[in-house]
Amino acid sequence: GSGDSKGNAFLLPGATMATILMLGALHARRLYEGKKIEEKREKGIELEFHPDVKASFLGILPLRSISRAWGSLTSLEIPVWMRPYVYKAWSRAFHSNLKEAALPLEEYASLQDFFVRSLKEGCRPIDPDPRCLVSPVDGTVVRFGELKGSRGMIEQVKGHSYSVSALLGNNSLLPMVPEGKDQSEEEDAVGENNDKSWLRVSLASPKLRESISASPMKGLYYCVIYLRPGEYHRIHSPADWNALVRRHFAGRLFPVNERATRTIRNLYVENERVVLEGVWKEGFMALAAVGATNIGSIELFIEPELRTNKPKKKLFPTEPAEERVYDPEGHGLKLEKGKEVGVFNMG
Amino acid sequence: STVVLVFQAPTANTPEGSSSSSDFRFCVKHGDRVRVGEALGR
Repeated sequence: GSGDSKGNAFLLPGATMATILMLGALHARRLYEGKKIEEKREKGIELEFHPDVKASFLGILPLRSISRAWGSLTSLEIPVWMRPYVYKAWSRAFHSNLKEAALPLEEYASLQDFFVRSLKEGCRPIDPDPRCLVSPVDGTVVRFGELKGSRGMIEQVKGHSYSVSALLGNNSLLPMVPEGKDQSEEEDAVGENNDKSWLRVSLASPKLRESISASPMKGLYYCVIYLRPGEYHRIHSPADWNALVRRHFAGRLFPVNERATRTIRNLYVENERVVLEGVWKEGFMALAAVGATNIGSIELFIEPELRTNKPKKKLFPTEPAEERVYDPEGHGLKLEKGKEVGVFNMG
Repeated sequence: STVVLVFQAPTANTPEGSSSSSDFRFCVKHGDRVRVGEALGR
């Protein structure tokens, strides 16, 4: 007996020590990698796409369930006296600006309530210039430019691009004419193909059709904005436009931080997302809100009943996008520049 | 989380090849911090 207990007495500290050493080594390696990346960035070297073991490991994790568990945790009510401490700790960790919060900290019953907080009046003045397009969110511009050619590829990171039609969905109103097909053929295809009824509906009005059609005088532009965990997470309208259709893709919930964009293929096309498509004065417009592990939910104020990150019926096969046409007469829902459209939420 | 905007706007490569004053131009750079309501381009 005493030999056993002596053995255990030695075993436990040894195993603990080994675990601490291993965690320390992993952390040191992570710091070293981070430093190398920083040095490259300072030299202006753009990091290339490079899948790694961690990305493959994330691929097998039940990220949607983890996200929902995180959501349940953050929706727990916090005792009133504790709220300022919790939200101040959160804002210190994620650099949130507490002064802009519309309500006193005690008013936010849970971390989720605090996360979707609105801001004091006047905190985000909307650029009045009628010719400009404004940012729909707070964040960091990670990619922007003009889409060239009919394939319309957006660079996720140097060395890896994804297609806009994959991001927005095959039924997209995107004014892309596939190689060797002219616009009229495209419309005939729509005419024959009944399951695109909403496309026929929304292109019914000639005015709409003409305003969306591809034209050499108009280019297709894109802008990708990343929101950090501590940012203000409400989504506003980038211009005066009409939303015609909403598409919800029940996808994965990979993290979407800078490291993930460098290591996970087709990140924004794989992830859970909600796409709004419609028209503005210059033609086609689409806004894709892409979720992430800690932010699995996307709520639309124009469609409060929409729920994302629901438990999936089937384990792996990716479900087709679930679509809804706003106002089938083809005029859509009017969204004013700067007005709130939706919000990202945890879980 | 991430927001991707895709939109049509007048383009610089007009048939004559000249750039007209109506072309859309971004007024942000890669890595810029932006806030709701600030112009992304005109």
